[in-house]
Amino acid sequence: VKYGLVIHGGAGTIEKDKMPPEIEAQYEEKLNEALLAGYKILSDGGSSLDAVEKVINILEDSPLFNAGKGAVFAHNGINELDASIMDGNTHNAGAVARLTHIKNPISLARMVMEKSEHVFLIGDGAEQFAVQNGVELVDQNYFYTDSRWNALQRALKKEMESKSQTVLYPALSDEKYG
Amino acid sequence: TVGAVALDKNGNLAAGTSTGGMTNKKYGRAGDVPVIGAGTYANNNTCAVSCTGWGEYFIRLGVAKDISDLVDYKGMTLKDAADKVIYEKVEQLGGDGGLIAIDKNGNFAMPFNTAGMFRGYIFEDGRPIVKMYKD
Repeated sequence: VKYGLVIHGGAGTIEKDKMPPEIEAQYEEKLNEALLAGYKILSDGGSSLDAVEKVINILEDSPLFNAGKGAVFAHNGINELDASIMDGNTHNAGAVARLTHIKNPISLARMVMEKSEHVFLIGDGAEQFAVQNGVELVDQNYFYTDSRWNALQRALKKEMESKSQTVLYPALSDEKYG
Repeated sequence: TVGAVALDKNGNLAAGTSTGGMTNKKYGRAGDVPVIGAGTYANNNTCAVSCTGWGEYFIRLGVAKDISDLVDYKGMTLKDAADKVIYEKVEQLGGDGGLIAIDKNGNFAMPFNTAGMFRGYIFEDGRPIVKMYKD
């Protein structure tokens, strides 16, 4: 019987010569912790859904990753979180978007899949559904980290500078936000 | 963005993805993560997929379901299907990012076209492997 688990913590400009060794070690430790937690569930005969949820909870609770505690800030200075989960056996799926008070969005996505007749809930309605099902809302301050806040300030500054330049040179602006 | 895909002892596949989106995003923008078939997909007959990257491209291509379909309808291996979608389809469109995928036989793939991707895997032997860079 084969079983196993594969995880990711995001893709991007992750370069070895720019990564401080102590930060690299933190990432390695957290990813290992997540893998071992998922492995324990699978080796004990648990379900792939339980393993996926547990692994993602661990990564959501770490400020290292852009999810849960480490979520980045939107333009309005608020963290907005999205998540989805799918069961390959039943083809059931659950998704949530634009959450601002949910500590572990993947668990709410699973709740949508298992406890509602819907697939995709967003914003206030998703959080209302969470409360109705016993999920405790967290203050938005829970998601604050200095590094993510500073990243937003840098992005806003760059945007301001870019706007003043593009009055003369519109083609210089290549920022896209969906 | 973080994600996980798993195969359990009963042969059931599952996929999940969670994200804080994009720094400075506006207008209630949503990426591929909550869009089933774009950023997340699972089918016991084919594979489970979780994506990360520039969401708009993953939505337009329906990346996660596309990989499952290539395995299902075209009989491609998981690795070939995942590589084709990331290195050909996403890249040709101008998008960037990566994905993790596992199939019903325990084969897996972790392609990405960015400088790096935090990633790892563990199978029956219980030995976790973690990688970050292009190596």
